[in-house]
Amino acid sequence: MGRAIACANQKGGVGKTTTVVNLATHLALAGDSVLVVDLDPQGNATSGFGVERNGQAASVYDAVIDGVPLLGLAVPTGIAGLSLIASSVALAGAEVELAGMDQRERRLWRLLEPTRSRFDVILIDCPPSLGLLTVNALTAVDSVLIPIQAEYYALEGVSQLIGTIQLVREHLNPRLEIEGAVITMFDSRTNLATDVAAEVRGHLGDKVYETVIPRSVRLSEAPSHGRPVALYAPNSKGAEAYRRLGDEVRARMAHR
Amino acid sequence: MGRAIACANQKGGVGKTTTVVNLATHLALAGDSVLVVDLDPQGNATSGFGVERNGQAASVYDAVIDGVPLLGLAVPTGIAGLSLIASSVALAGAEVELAGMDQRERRLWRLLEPTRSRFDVILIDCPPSLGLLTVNALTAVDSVLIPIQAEYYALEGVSQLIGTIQLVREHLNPRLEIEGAVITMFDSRTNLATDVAAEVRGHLGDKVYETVIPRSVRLSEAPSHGRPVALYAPNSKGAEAYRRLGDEVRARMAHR
Ligand SMILES: Nc1ncnc2c1ncn2[C@@H]1O[C@H](COP(=O)(O)OP(=O)(O)OP(=O)(O)O)[C@@H](O)[C@H]1O
Ligand SMILES: Nc1ncnc2c1ncn2[C@@H]1O[C@H](COP(=O)(O)OP(=O)(O)OP(=O)(O)O)[C@@H](O)[C@H]1O
Ligand SMILES: [Mg+2]
Ligand SMILES: [Mg+2]
Repeated sequence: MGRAIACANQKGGVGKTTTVVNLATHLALAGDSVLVVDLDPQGNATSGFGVERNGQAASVYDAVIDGVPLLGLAVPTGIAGLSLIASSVALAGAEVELAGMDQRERRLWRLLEPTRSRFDVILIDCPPSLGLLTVNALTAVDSVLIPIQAEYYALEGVSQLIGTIQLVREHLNPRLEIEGAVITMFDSRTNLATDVAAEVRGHLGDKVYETVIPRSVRLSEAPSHGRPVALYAPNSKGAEAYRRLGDEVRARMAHR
Repeated sequence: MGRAIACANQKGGVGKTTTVVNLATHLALAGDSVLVVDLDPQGNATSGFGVERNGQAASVYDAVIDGVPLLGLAVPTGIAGLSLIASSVALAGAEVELAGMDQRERRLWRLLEPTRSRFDVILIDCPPSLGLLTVNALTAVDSVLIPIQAEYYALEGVSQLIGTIQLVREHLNPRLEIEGAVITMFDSRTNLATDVAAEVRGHLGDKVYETVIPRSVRLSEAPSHGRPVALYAPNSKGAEAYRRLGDEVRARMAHR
């Protein structure tokens, strides 16, 4: 049975997509079979793997709104052992459409269950909000991976996110736990980053991974080439950090 | 009659809140009477001015959901001529609540009309999505200010945003125009930033302000002190850039 993890944080631009794309790649290169689900209408995880978003092709929208089985939607990413369910622009209207539906929070959960046995790890990239798409992801998965940017505004939103996770655990998904929190875009030259990192560890304790992702321009260049950093700049600080994070995530999963 | 401007971009972390807080401050210091509306459930603009988000106090949620008049909700920011309508955590549930309401896209527009004559400029900080809160803002205002981070993923979302603006203009708000686009977090040492900036100017032409906001650590430190950068670090690169942007925005508004 594969483990399903949502990568979520309602604060925008904290590194959710960058973490999903690069962590998934490292896990696949290390031998896991991995599925990435791009649940963000922006479709950044889809383009991060160089997959074209083609308006005609079926996407995660057809699954969430029309109940189309997930397995049939998976497309290759060019990385062995790593498949993707692409986003589509239509997803931008999904939250309003979902609001009027029956069992609106459990639509993704129903589709994910039959898919789990086919993969070792399923990673869901969430949009920057706590709306019905993110709630669907939190309801469907085993755990939540929380990227936290080493910035003040990003720190503010953590308690709201933890609160939402607790609500989902109480009402929709009793097994939901925190997989871990990863500090991202850490610039060791600034006091702000050091202060925020210390505060995050104070709040979340050993939920926070040892691995910290540094600010690295290679990480932000890689998507413009449609490739994860492990393939674009394998010797960069960014690639090294996501390799270490992948090892830490796998070690923790093995101990559960 | 005051000019109402929404600061919007569904891409997360591109500098929407930083632009609203610091542009509003410059306009107020230059003598305009300014109202900031924090329409983001995260409430970063509210804390950017050092205003406590108190669960009991009335907020923009009460306006959008219960029709409470906006003027009564305005609180001081400590900056002469600058008032704020604060966000609240309850706003996180507003999009789902709005989905089932009559005239759900026009609720903010109806409340904003009687407020316009009291201010020279009204700036609305939007959440990172194209959901009903952002659509309410786009329906209520004269124009949209678009911060665009000098990064690849941020570039991808611009056409989706322009498309949404056109849809709102056709169906909900015929006067809606683009106030301007501002390039943010520009790091002149990276080719990526230079390439993205050139691409943005290629797409949007003279809608893009001359002023480019550089990456500046003072800008990200200021919110942890609850003060705009003009008060926290008035001689920093960030404060200077937002002063120039303010002058450019005022000059363009005067010529309309
Ligand atoms: N460690 C890093 N160093 C430098 N740049 C980074 C790093 N991580 C992410 N970035 C860049 O920062 C921007 C934001 O990251 P990303 O898009 O992954 O965040 P997100 O949380 O998925 O955003 P959204 O909330 O819009 O979905 C992107 O342009 C990305 O390329
Ligand atoms: N020019 C800049 N230089 C350095 N840091 C910046 C700059 N502009 C914004 N920041 C920092 O980058 C982060 C993202 O900016 P901000 O929160 O204003 O973006 P946003 O678009 O409002 O995000 P969201 O999509 O979550 O609402 C914040 O931590 C902010 O302090
Ligand atoms: Mg993302
Ligand atoms: Mg913001």
